[in-house]
Amino acid sequence: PLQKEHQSQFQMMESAFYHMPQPSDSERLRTYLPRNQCSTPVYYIQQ
Amino acid sequence: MVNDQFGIVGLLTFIRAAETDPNLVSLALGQDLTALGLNLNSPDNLYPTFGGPWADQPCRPQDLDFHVPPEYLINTAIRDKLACVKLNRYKEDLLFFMFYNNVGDVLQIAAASELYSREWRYHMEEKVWITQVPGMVLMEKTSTYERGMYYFFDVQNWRKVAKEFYLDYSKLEGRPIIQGS
Amino acid sequence: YEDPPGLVEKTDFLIRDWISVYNSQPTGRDSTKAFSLFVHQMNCQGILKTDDLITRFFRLSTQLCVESVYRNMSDQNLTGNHLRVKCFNTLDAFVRLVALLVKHSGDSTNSTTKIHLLNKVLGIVAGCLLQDHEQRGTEFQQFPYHRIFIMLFLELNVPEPVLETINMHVLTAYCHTLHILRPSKAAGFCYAWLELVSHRVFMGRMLASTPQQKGWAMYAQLLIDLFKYLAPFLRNAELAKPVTMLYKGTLRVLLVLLHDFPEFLCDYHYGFCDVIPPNCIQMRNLILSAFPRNMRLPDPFTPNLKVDILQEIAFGPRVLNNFSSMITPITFKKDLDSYLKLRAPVTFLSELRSNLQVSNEPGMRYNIPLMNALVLYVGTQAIGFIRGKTLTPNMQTIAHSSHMDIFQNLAVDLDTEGRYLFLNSIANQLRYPNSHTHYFSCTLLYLFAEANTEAIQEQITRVLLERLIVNRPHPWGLLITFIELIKNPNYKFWNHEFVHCASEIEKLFESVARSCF
Repeated sequence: PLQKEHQSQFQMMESAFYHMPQPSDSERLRTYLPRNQCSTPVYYIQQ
Repeated sequence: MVNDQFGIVGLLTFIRAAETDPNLVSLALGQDLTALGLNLNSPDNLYPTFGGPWADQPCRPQDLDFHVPPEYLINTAIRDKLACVKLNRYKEDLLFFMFYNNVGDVLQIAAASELYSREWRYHMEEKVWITQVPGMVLMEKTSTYERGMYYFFDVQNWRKVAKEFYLDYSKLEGRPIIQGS
Repeated sequence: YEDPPGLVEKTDFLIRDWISVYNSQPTGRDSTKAFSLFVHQMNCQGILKTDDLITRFFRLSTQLCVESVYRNMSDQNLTGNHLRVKCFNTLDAFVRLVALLVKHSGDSTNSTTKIHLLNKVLGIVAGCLLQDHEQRGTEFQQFPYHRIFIMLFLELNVPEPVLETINMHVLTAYCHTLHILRPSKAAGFCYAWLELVSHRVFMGRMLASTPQQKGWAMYAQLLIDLFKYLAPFLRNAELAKPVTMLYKGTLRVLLVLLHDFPEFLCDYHYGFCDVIPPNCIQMRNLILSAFPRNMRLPDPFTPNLKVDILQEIAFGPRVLNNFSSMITPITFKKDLDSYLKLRAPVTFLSELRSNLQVSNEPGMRYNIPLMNALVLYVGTQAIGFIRGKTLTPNMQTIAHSSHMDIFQNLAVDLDTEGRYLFLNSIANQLRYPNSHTHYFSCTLLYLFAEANTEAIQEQITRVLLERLIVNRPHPWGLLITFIELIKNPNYKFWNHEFVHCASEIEKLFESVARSCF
């Protein structure tokens, strides 16, 4: 069974789960052409 | 036989649970690790383009920071003084550059849309851009297909190459639409 | 304790001024000119007068920047990209200031002041994070701290001579900070934490470009921090979504390590298996499947594969952690060595179980790290002992020895849970072709052949089978052991009731057997 400290850890983790890091959080800010992800057609080049 | 969870019966319980509640056994039976978005057969190292623990695909070329002198970096103050991106002013090879180097980004669709307006068509099966060779007579033309000499854009050699194509109109993409922003 | 009067206002003014200067640079983001003016300003304000004031300045500026992010996040009009860009402008400016201060503090040859300042700032930001984490509870946001840490790391890892000379110090400072912020200390930061630890630049620096693998031990420690945090949640069958997210992220990181740095996993798997829960079978298999890139593994399904004559079998794997020192208490270790040497005191065997049941982990009945260390110690002693008689380990030479006494005693005397953990300790050694894999493979088969109860044979089968039915990858040593067990008629494997106890189990064995034959 989870100990008490694990329960509180889980609560903190769960709230962080709803604010997951975004890819752009780890990248230099691009002012001119910012990352603008969108779902492109599957038949386009993906790699 | 061992009658607790440390024998074969214990394992059998997991196996049977897999049928009813796969979420219960995600650790014991594992998952298909080739489906986590990593190309495990890649001859190159994965870490340089690793998109991170939550990404289900590697970084795209434009996602990789490369160290450039700070003077090259643009900040908000001078951003507005620079001309906006106007694709209709760019030559074709820059449009192809933007199409092939901004996968999964609005720019890829914007470049496709501009190429479309310049009479290029994207072949959805061959995954190449094609345009008619000016002045070239079609060998065959029906309501569903045509055959003749066309230019296609050769990504490897980065140039237009003339080639005979049998063009099934249903395989050509219509005008690309840019959703949202 | 209280800040000197006016320091908060002074800091607020200075930081705001720097942020606006940083973002209004007409020549891109080269802020070195603005920086020298700003340092002069800090001097005039007396900020640089004492170490204490510098510390206070960094704490206050960290808090001010983080506060502004929380304010932006509560602004309903700011969402998505706009919110992030606005926060980045503040945080990146602060990071740039720190990076420039670290780079230019002290003269260019004197790294000490640079590293001292970097450790100070990282410690301050970590302290602010832990305090914020404590005070805000589930309102805590990882975002601002994540941005500060990663952008500062990227700034300090650009290829500039002054930074290259202090890079190992920068990596060490970051590893210390990430250890202080390990998930069991800041669970609300765990996703950002794993993103930092597995960032492509961080991984590249720690595992690839740092000479003599000097970053490997620190990186292994960070992974152990992660496994220790995950363990209690993974020990339960049902995984909640937040745990599944972190677990899946961990699998991705381990896959990159398996693909790019298999030798790293080969070297550090011992410590990882001490903390990964026994039911995390696929993750453990992934780690145990690593083998040196210059090694070609013979296909385990090769008919009549003679493992004994593989040349790799003669060599032991690299063992970095001092597992013999993990055998405590010292009296237990003394009795163990004495028994190995003299087969006395005989009481040693009967006291084995109670020694292994001393666990300081709540909810754990057995001391798994001690079990793992004992098995590995006795096994390596056995290999040395056999070699000492100019023999090579095989089914004959491993028998009738004090080492095998201990293994057989553990197989017979432990209860089903203890025996399951003991057999897992042995199975954890079944990896790529090396002397340990070979010795422990023979040992497992020997224990099966000499078992005095069918329960022992059943549990050996259980431990092997559960590692085989899980999705790939499967360690080479595991495959060759199981194939030998089901193929060699001496083990009479197919005669056992547990092989035919249920149709699913029978089908499983047959499918494995088919792929063997």
